[in-house]
Amino acid sequence: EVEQPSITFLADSPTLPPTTTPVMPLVEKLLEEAPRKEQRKPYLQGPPLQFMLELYQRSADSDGHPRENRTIGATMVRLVMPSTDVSRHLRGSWHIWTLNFLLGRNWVAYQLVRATVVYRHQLYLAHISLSCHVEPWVPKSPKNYSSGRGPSKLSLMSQTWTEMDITQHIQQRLWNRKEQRVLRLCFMCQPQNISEVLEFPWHDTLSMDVAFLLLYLNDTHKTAQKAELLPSGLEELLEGESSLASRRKSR
Amino acid sequence: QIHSVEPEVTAPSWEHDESEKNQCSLHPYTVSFRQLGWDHWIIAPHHYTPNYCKGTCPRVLHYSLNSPNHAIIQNLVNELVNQSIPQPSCVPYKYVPMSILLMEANGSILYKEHEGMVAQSCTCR
Repeated sequence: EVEQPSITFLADSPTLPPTTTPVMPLVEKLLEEAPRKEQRKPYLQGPPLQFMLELYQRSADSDGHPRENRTIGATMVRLVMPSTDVSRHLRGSWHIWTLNFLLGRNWVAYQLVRATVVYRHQLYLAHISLSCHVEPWVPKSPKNYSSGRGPSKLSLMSQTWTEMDITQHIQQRLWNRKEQRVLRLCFMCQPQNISEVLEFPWHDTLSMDVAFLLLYLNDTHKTAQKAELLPSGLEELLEGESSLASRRKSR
Repeated sequence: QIHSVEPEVTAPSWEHDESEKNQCSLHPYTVSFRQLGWDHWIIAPHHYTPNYCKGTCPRVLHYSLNSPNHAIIQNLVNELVNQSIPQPSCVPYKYVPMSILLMEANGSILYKEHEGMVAQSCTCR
């Protein structure tokens, strides 16, 4: 049941525009904003989740209190998975997958502290061993990009994973753009035995958890902090409950 | 002005103890994210201890309550001038942050230190 806000409420809030349409019910809002319960399983598995759980355990205790000696260097870390539109091509003995990472809009309020890509440097697909690396995709001038520090072995996870710093690449090419930003990375693999190139059924084999992006961010001003006090879904919930309470009271 | 605080100073000891027991203070409280219905997207921690402030604000706001001048004056206004002006309320004074690991609707996983999540002390204001 949805009611119009009471006259008293509108009079108390002169900046609130009068509404002619019903207020969206709380549950409907949550279904739009928050992940659905069935979404949990596909994402809450595998190396990306394992990486973030280890990061969490190093940075906070079991009650969520940030640790004094945390070395994370930022107040926020976002793990971004590649989108599903993967293009593939073969260049000599190299199998190349082009991965797109949607960085979203409205990042003006955040300072990019560091950006890294975490990827498998060894793959075993169809009994074939592959050595892999990642390069930022740059149109026309592939040698001009600067990827910051080189790759380093990732101590957090298994020995088949590597973390590469791409902060400079993102800062120089993407961060200050206002439109939707897409980070494009080439994930390149070569069979350790070159003769296996033709037999390798590589078109169907790449799963989405071979690489993920980590953005280490800080809020840059107080309004940003205010806007990000709670995840948007939680804010929606609290706002909804608050308006429900006021409607109950006015009834 | 002294006259207005005199009754509290000279109150019987049992009455004094009772008012101290109900005085504005921090109370521990823990809730699970499951109880809040947010456990399908908050990965860690499983429990949240926001705590809360409860109790009456004394007519004499002593130093340890960290009340601003405004609260002291409002107390006096309530006491001496206009009782429709409410006494100060018992509310959180200091907060500490809390780190949350959650899954976003687009599949990203987010670690964030959220400010102001856990009440650490209380004040009258």
